[in-house]
Amino acid sequence: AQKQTTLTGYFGRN
Amino acid sequence: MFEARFPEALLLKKILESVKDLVQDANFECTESGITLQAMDNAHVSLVTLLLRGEGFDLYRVDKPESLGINLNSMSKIMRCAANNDTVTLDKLEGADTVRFLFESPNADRMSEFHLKLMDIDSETLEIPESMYHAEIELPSAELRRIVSDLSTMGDSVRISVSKEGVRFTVRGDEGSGSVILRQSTGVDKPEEAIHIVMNEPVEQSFALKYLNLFCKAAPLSARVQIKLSKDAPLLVNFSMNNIGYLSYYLAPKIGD
Repeated sequence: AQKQTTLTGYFGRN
Repeated sequence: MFEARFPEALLLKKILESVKDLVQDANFECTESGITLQAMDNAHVSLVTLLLRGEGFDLYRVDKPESLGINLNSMSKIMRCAANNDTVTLDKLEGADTVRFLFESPNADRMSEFHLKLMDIDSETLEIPESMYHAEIELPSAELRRIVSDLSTMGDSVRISVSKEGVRFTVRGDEGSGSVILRQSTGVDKPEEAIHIVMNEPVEQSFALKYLNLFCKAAPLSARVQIKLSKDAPLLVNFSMNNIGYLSYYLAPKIGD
């Protein structure tokens, strides 16, 4: 099955 | 003192309709140059960014940068009390814990005002890198809304593939599958209906249709929409609002088989 990723894995926290 | 006057309530109503189902509370950052908002949904799968440039307003004044923490559902309830063609003035005195919404009818014979309590919202902002996208597609926003809504009848996720043949949207579900393919427009009869595809590299990714459906609530804001894809980056869906600014959404992909 496909897994939903999250944005925090791609964008850095400020 | 912060003060901003929207020429028409309708624009603000449309913006709220496009955001409030993804994000409950958000900080409107008001600076000299304009109003910005950045917020993620609770699951951190999608992100909304809004820019409203100061020069797009009838009147815009910020003495000191202000962060207005607002419950979008409450704001939406207040905005429903404005007629579409009313002007809307938002203002806040320095140190006040409320923001005022002032609605005025076009011939100035009716005025109403509401005061909304501001909230302390602990929001984290994300650093969004300037990505080089593998593919960029520009199409009518009604077309994207239709594709997303049509494919939602068959499944939960859509695979978007950009190749030499065009851009293909594919859905697979328990009952079967479906796909829509769009090709680069050749005629220029109706530029507003044209489909532009710029492919630097073939790219293919899967996304949850649930979020794309919510993003398409912004279709009334802009006749055209841009979608940008990269292999290793979230999808960008951008609605430009002429000279006022934009409303953009980012969506993390689904990965694996």
